[in-house]
This record gives sequence, C-alpha cells and structure tokens, in this order.
Amino acid sequence: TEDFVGHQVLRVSAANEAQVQMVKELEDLEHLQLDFWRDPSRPGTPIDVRVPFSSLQAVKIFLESHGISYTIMIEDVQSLLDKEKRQMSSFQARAQ
Amino acid sequence: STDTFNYATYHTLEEIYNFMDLLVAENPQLASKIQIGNSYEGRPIYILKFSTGGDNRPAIWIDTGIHSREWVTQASGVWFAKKITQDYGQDPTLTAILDSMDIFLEIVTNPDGFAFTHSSNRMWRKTRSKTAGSICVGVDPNRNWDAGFGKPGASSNPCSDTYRGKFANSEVEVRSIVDFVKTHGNIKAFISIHSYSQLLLYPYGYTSQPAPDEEELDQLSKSAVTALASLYGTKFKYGSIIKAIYQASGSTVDWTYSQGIKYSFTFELRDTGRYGFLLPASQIIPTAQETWLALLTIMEHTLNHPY
Repeated sequence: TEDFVGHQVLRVSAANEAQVQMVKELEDLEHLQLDFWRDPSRPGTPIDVRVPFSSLQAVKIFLESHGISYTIMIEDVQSLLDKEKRQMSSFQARAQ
Repeated sequence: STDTFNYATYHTLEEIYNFMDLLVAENPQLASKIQIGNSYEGRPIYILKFSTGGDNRPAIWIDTGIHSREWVTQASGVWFAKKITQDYGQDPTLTAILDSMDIFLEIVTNPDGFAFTHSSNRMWRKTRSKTAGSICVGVDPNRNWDAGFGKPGASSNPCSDTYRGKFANSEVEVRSIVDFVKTHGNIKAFISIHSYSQLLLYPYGYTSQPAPDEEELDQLSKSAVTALASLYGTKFKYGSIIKAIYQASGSTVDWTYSQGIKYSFTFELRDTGRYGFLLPASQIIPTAQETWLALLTIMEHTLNHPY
C-alpha cells in the first residue's frame, strides 16, 4: 500500500498571472512528483497540491523565493488516511 | 437490509455492489440492475435503473465516482439510490419525475480505480488500463470523451493525472456509457458528479464559445445551487467549465451535450479547503442531502421543459 507519511497538501494563492505560470512550471517538474488536487487556473483561484515529503523543501523554497503565498491545508496526509481507515474498520467490526 | 446499511461510512466496491443487490431485491417494482460492460480488469460495470414502467421513457442519468479517489461521490451515490426508493410515492416532485421518466444511476463509474484506492493507493484517480510503451498506468476518464478530444486541456503524457488516452473512448468505462447513451437514445439530462471545490458546471470545457443553451443552463444552475445552499448554507459557484475552472478537453458533459442532451451538468461536491479528497465520513450524509436538492431541481426542470 502506498505510503503518504509526511506528504502535505499546500493551498497556494497565486496573486497574478505570472505567479500562476510559475506554479504551472512546477507542475511540469516530474521529479517532484506533485499531485495537483486543484490545478492552477487564474489569479485568486486556490491551487491545492499534494507534495511528497521528499519534495517539500524544494517546493516551499520555490514558492517563498517567488513571493507566492501558501498555507498548509493538510499537515500529514497519512494521518488523515489512518483515521479514515480506522473509522471504516471500526464500522466493519461493529457490523460483524 | 438497506435500512440498516450505514450511509455515514465509506464502503468497498464489494459492499457497494452488495448494497445494490439488496436495494433491487427490496424494491423490485422500482429498481433494477443493468450491467453495461466490464472494466479493463474485468469487473462488472453496473447501473441502477429506477422506473415505474413504460418502454424507453425519457430518462435522467446520474453518475458518481468516475475519479476513483473522490470517495464522497460514490458514497453520495449510494445515499441517492436509497433516497429514490424511500421518496417515490412520498415526495411529490420525485414521484412526478418517476411517473414520467426513468432515472439511471451509476454509483461506481470507475470500479478498477475505486478498488485500487482501497487496496493500494488511496490517491488514485484514473482508470487502470495499460498504455503500450509506457510504464505508467491509467487514463483520466474525464478527458477521454469524443468532444474536443486532444485539444488543450488534457495531457498526452501517460504519466499525467489528466492523460487523455490514445484515442477517444479508449477506456471501456467511458465506452460503456457512450454505447448505453447512444442505444437508449432518449436521455434528457446527464449529471456527472465529482468532488471537490463546490461547483456546478455546464458545457463547454474545451472551448470558450458559449453553449447554445447557456442562458437556460446558467439560470437552472443558479436555481440548483440556491436549493443546495438552503440546507446547510454550502456555497457553490456555477458557470461553464472553461470559465469557472479551466480549459478541459474530452470531458463527459461536453460529449453528452454534443449528443443533444441539453441538461448536461457536472458537479464538484464539498469541500473548499480543509480535507479535499479526504472528506471525513461524517460529512457524507450532509453532502448527499444538499446535493440531492440540487439534483431534484435539475430533474424537475427537465420534467417540466420537455424538448
């Protein structure tokens, strides 16, 4: 099973078209293995991206160095998945 | 029994398929199950048909879960199915709809992807078909339709999450619906349900040209999102795909609209920035409840505006 420990989902706010383009450039960098939950479209529309732990530093430095603001939407994807799994398992156990 | 089924938790493919069998067994006069194909990995693709009789009545299509990781959509589809059987004969709007029209509901549109999200990768979005010459698997089934296929707004890279596939309808999960819709020939509304970001969208996605029925679709969208918001205050934006989000080619409702299905819509359900695809199970029922109000609005409009 794929492990998402340390993966974060960032909510990126591109303030202008140039910043949207910069985030689109990030999308093309396959080695970062970014997973865009909400694709870059236009200024003011949130961009959500899941970033593997191994790429977090590079992505955050990229965003900060270009003055692109972001917040952490999900601190650790795996912990949410664990919660989800526990909820399903406990329901299944009760059902049985 | 579907009365004791837990609608407030996520379920596996097997559990959902068992639920469908139970629902049909409990409501033989109203519900039936049709297999419209087999997935790439050989799983059956089922739709539920809700009908009160008559041959080839005008129909409404609803599908959920074409993107497998959008779990709240399959869960909402289960809830809708139960809601239809509960409300027929009780709710005057739904009763009027079903007295004249059929409803088709495909709860798990991408069964291979959905099974894969449960077994191996919760974040899987695409189908599971293999692409010759690539190590990457799967096609985005919402870029694989024969409407602006191959234009900007989809990827030609098999490793991309928006990979469009080698040709339109290459995915059996898409082709099964295409064949069904064409064979049926009398579908009047087609609603494809995704998550997340709280949007109600209509054609087009591949071109910025307005759809010929844009004014009516826009008005209807406004009514639908107003109805949706009346329950919990959840705010939805609406508009054409290309204007409300971004250019997307080969999308489902662009194709259905091109087939003459005027009331072609796609939803993006909750949420707006806390959980994304990992919406807690406690939000399944509220999400389904509010979405149902919007669906009823669209279905009632379809009933009252024959074309």
